[in-house]
Amino acid sequence: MRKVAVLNQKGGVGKTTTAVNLSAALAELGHRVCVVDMDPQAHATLHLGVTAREDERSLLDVLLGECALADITHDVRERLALVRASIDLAAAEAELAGVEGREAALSTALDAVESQYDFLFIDCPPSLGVLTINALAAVDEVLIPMQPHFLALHGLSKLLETIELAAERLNPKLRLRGVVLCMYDAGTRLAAEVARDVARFFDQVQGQPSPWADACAYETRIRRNVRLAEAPSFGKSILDYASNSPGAADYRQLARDYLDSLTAA
Amino acid sequence: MRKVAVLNQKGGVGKTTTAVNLSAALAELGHRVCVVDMDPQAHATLHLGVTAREDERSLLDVLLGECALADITHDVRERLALVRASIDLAAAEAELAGVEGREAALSTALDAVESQYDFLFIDCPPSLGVLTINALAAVDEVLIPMQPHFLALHGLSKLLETIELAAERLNPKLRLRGVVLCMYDAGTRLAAEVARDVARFFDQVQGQPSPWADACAYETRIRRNVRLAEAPSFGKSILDYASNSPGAADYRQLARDYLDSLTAA
Ligand SMILES: Nc1ncnc2c1ncn2[C@@H]1O[C@H](COP(=O)(O)OP(=O)(O)OP(=O)(O)O)[C@@H](O)[C@H]1O
Ligand SMILES: Nc1ncnc2c1ncn2[C@@H]1O[C@H](COP(=O)(O)OP(=O)(O)OP(=O)(O)O)[C@@H](O)[C@H]1O
Ligand SMILES: [Mg+2]
Ligand SMILES: [Mg+2]
Repeated sequence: MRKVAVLNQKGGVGKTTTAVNLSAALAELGHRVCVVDMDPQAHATLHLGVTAREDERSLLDVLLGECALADITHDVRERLALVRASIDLAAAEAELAGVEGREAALSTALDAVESQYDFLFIDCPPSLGVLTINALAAVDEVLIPMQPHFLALHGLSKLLETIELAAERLNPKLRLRGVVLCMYDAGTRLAAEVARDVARFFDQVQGQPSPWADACAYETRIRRNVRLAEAPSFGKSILDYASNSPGAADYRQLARDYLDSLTAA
Repeated sequence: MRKVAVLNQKGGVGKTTTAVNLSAALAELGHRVCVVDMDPQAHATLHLGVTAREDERSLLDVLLGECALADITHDVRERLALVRASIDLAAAEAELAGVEGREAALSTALDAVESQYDFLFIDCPPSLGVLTINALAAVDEVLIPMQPHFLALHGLSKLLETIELAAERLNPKLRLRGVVLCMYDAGTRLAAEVARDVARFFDQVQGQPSPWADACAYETRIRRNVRLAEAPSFGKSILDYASNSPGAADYRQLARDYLDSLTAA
């Protein structure tokens, strides 16, 4: 099972949309996929039509070792499962504060489902707190969704530093797999400039010893498409909600691009 | 001095863009305005062209009582000042955990500048952690920027609960001033539906005893306009970068709308 953190501390750049729709596209290609919702906003959970009740077990119970991942997992479609989030995840900073080895709480829980899935994608909150650190400690690689805007580009170097730190201290195998440009407005100069800056950066670091040495900026860009913003209100991935939309086409293409990048590495 | 928290835990909805450009528009109308950057991403700081060095004093020092707000304040334009953020704000959760009365750290610091400004806007990070709670404890009112999307609408009820809790426990005078729709794509059905839902909600709660009893959804909508996304890369507000753009017109209109809502209340 390949474990991937979908991560960017910049808010609203397409993390949830990418975690849900890339997972759905890989499931459509025949892979068994699990989406883990680590965001207290529980947007991946909502996007896939699962309502989490306050009184139920939650991912926080899993991190505290009080229940298994399987207890909070829902089969949402063929070959696509969701580990639901809950509001109490917001208390994780406080709850895990004094716990020994708290960064590794998630990776032990994920080991238990190693044989059940081919891919596992973790949707992270827009911060670099204890939930995100737990995800970085538990996964094999990171996927960075990014809006082609200046403020989003600015945060990239801080994010790469955090990945490098996590690789040094918590998880030596951690790699950056790539950057996916989301909400791409093809007609603006800004998008083209940012896309060029990102591609140029990765060309320059090819081969240098770092967690992003063999990372890439994916050719596939996810175009801005209102169908992607409508799909969550129907509890469906874009493939089920609007299968012929540009948004569905882009995420299907990204799934193929992502699989190619695995064999190239 | 009227103190306002610009807040929404949903990421990428226009908090920084609104805090910076509404402040600039009020300054242009002759008011003395201060923007406080409480986000470890330091995007409001970047947007107004200020580079914070790692070794300098920061807002975290202010929260820990080790320096005054004036020591980290920059005059960026006529009648417009910025209290810069820094990366170490990300450590605030850990640094302030266990400090007695940590929620009120900011409000004491703001009292010192009470007579210097007419308005003070706090740009909050996309979370409901200790930095946001500090802001809610310190201000008179909350302004909620919101993208007219389903996922952003979904988080609104959680945000209102948090404001109500802060009003009960930390700051009895706290009120919701209003919701500003940002990145408004006038041509989509989704935007029109979400705008209708938000307006209908505030009509229904008019007059009920709650912190949002006299809140409104502002008539002014900030249209999607690429100039707004370009302005931060020049270190300027939209009024200086592209004064004749739709983005500048919308924020000037919002400033007038905002001032009207103060006299109406
Ligand atoms: N390509 C796209 N075209 C149009 N809308 C999009 C696209 N991708 C995402 N959206 C919408 O933009 C908003 C932000 O996307 P999303 O919530 O996936 O970002 P996020 O990074 O997960 O945000 P957060 O930081 O709050 O977790 C959502 O309302 C989503 O529906
Ligand atoms: N009306 C608009 N039209 C076009 N782009 C916009 C508009 N408002 C904001 N933006 C851009 O969209 C992105 C998100 O906006 P912004 O950073 O202000 O949101 P935020 O809520 O502060 O995000 P975060 O949750 O990360 O703090 C930025 O790149 C910004 O430049
Ligand atoms: Mg998300
Ligand atoms: Mg911001």
